[in-house]
Amino acid sequence: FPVAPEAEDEGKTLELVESYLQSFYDLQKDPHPHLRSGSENPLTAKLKEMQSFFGLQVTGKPDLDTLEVMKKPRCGVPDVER
Amino acid sequence: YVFTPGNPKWKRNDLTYRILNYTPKMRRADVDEAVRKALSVWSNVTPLTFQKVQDKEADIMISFAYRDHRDNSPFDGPNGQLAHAFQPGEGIGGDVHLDEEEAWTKGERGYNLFIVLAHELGHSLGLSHSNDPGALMYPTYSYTDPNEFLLPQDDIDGIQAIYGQSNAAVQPTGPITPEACDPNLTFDSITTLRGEMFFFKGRYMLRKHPGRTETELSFISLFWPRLPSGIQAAYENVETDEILIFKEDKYWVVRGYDVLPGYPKPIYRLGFPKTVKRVNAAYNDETTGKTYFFVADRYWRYDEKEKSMDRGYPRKIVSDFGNIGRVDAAFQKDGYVYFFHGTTQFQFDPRAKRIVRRMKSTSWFNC
Repeated sequence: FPVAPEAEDEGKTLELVESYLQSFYDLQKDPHPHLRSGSENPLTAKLKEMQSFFGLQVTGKPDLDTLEVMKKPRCGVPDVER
Repeated sequence: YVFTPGNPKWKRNDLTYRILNYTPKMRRADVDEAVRKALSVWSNVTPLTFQKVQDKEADIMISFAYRDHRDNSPFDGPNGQLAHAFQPGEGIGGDVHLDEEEAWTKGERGYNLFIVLAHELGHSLGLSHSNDPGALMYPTYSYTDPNEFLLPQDDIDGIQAIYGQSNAAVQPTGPITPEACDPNLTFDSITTLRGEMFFFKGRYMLRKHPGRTETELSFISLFWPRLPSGIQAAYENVETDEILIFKEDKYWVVRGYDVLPGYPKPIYRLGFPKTVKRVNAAYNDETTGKTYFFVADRYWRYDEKEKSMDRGYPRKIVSDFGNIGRVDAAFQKDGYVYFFHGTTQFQFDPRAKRIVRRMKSTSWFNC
């Protein structure tokens, strides 16, 4: 059944965010994405780290300003130690 | 600035480099020049030297590569990741890889090879990414005219902390990234633009949207790559939806993101005498359609409809605007004119013909 455009966008957004944080902020691929752990979502923690580095509002959410930075052409070296 | 974790550095100052291959998108000579210039960015501020070698292993091997090129860091095609480099060390250490699928150029189109190389060489020498938005070692690409490029102070401090100062008698210094609430902040020029305010400083602009509290810092080149840094005067002609930009004896006309063709033109086309070499500040009075140009201690008045300077000018600034001294920048908003002189700002009421308030230069930034 066709995916609703918004849901499709969300999928793409999540894909962009995950790929960016894995490339530059050492986000580990989550082997058990279906399991929920009590601690903060690693992706949220890494997103906050990236937002802090770029002087963005630290929301932990992929807001517009954050996505705009993630889409900018950049150096392939990570921003944090791998 | 940030050191690469573990503080790796080259144990020698006399390093070698080699260009392993060339992109077909640029002339070989332009690639050589971009590499040479990028290396000099770092050798100019440290004791480091770089010697080009052929047909043997060099400390820094520079190459263009495609997608997976066997270093666990595959490239991702056009845009995205442009290049990467390895920290100082044997073998792959110090090497620079450039994504061959990028549009490499020596100008403002595509990605300027010199700018990207200079950044990557920072990694080759032991620097990591800086979170200073004006630093060369900031992770995202931003174009600067290579002829105007100056290594920012943040990067100079970083590389000299690793390798020491340059052997030059006079230590080089670099531009500092402006901060909106710096009490000592002064401006090169200011203009309104479609309800927003643009404060120009060096190669930067601080953009203030009346509806938002925060101030956005970006490079002038982000919007207008063809404009110079160090804009000396600017004003908005609301009637034509254009801003006019002045530097030295030239001016540009900008509409939206576009610098109109045929510019820059000499300021003398506007009617300035040849004795005028630059314009310090300008503002347009939307109600009268007159533009005021401030040069040293005098000012001219230009009729935008007649497209000529009014008679009887120049006049002395002090005689019509009071003791505001030399004007660095000016703009009109809501019927008042705001004059900037150093860190002081004067609010002038053209109806009452007097200064009605005195503020700090940073008063617009909600500090």
